[in-house]
Amino acid sequence: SRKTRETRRRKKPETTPAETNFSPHPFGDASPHWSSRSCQIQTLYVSFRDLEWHDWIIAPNGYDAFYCSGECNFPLNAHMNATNHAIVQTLVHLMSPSLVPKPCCAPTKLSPISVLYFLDESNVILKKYKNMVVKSCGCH
Amino acid sequence: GLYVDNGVDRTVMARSLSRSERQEVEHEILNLLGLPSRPARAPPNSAAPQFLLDVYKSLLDESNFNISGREQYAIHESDVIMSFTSRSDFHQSGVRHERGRHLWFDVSEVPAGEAIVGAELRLYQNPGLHKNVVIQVYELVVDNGEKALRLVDTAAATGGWLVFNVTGPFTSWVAFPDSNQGLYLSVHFPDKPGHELHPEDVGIASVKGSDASKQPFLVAFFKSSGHRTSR
Repeated sequence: SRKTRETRRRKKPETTPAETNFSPHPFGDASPHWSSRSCQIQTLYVSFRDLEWHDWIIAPNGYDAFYCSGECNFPLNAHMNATNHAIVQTLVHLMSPSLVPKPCCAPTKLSPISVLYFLDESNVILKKYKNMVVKSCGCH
Repeated sequence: GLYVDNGVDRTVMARSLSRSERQEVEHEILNLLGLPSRPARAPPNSAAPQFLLDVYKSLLDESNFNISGREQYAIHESDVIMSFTSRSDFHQSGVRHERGRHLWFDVSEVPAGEAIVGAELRLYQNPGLHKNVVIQVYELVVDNGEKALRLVDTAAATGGWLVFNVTGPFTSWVAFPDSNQGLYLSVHFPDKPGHELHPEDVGIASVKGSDASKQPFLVAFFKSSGHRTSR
C-alpha cells in the first residue's frame, strides 16, 4: 500500500494539462481529459499453476482477476458508466473539493467463476462463485 | 508477488512475496473457498475428478455439451456439484456376501444450507460383458433394529457408464447422517431374480479395481441458498 502511494506521488507531474487546468466550475470546460489514470478495468492474472496449487485446484489453470482502478474524472472513457449519484457527487466535489470526495471507481458488472478442486483425497467439488469476476468498472 | 500499477495499462511486480506472506495468501484463498486447510493430493486419473472436469469444460463450451437432457438441466440448475468416491473400507454394512456389492459414501462434507437438486450413482460396465442382466440399487436401512434393503433404482446393463437416480437416499443421508448405511448392488438375469451374480463377473468396475478411471462414484447437484457464511 505504501509503495503504491509513493508511486502515485512520484507520478503526480504526469497528470495531463487538462487535469491540472480543469475548471472548478461545474459547467466549465468539458473538453476530454480522459487519461490512463482515469477509472478503468485493470488485469491481474492469477495463475494457480504458478502458485503450485494445481495439485488440489484442478481447474481453471488460473483466471483474470480484473479490478477497477483510477480516478473518476468526467467525461469518462466511452466504455465506462457512472451512476446519477456519481455525476452529482462530482459536481459537488468540484465546488467543494475539501468537503466532498470524488466518486469511487468500482465494479458495475460482475460475473461468476466456476472452480474445480479437491475437498479431500477422495471427494471433489465444482463450485460456482457468484459475483467474483469484474466485467466492467464505473463510478459510484 | 506484490504488484503495483505501472501508470499506463498494466501492473508490474514490485517484489516477491516471502514464504510467510505466501502462506497467508494461501490461507485467504482457502478461506474464500470455504476450506479449513489445504486438501490432500488425490490419486491420479480417478473417475470422479475426470467426470467433473468434463462438466467444467462443457460449461465453458456449451456447443460441445454432449450429455442427456436431464443431466444438462441439473448441471445448469446447480451452483455446486460434488462427487464422492466410494469408501466401502470405512464402513461395514453387515450384509452377508457383500464383497463388491456394497458402496458407502462419506457425505458429511456437504455444505450446510445447500438445496439438493439431485444425486446419481455412476457405475462403469465393460461394454463387452453380459449386456442381458439387470442391475438394481438398494438402500441399506435399519428397520426395527434389523438391516433391510429398500429398492432405489433399476437399470438394464447396456455397457459404459450406467446412471442410477439415488436422490432419495442421498437426501436422507445428508439430513440424518446416522441413517447412512450405504447402497447395495444386486445383479441378476431378468428371468432369474433370485440368482445374484457378482458385479465384477458382469464387467462392473469395483472400488478396488485396477483402473481408477472406471471406479464407481456418486455425484450430487446442489442449488445455493444464497446464504454466505461469515469469514
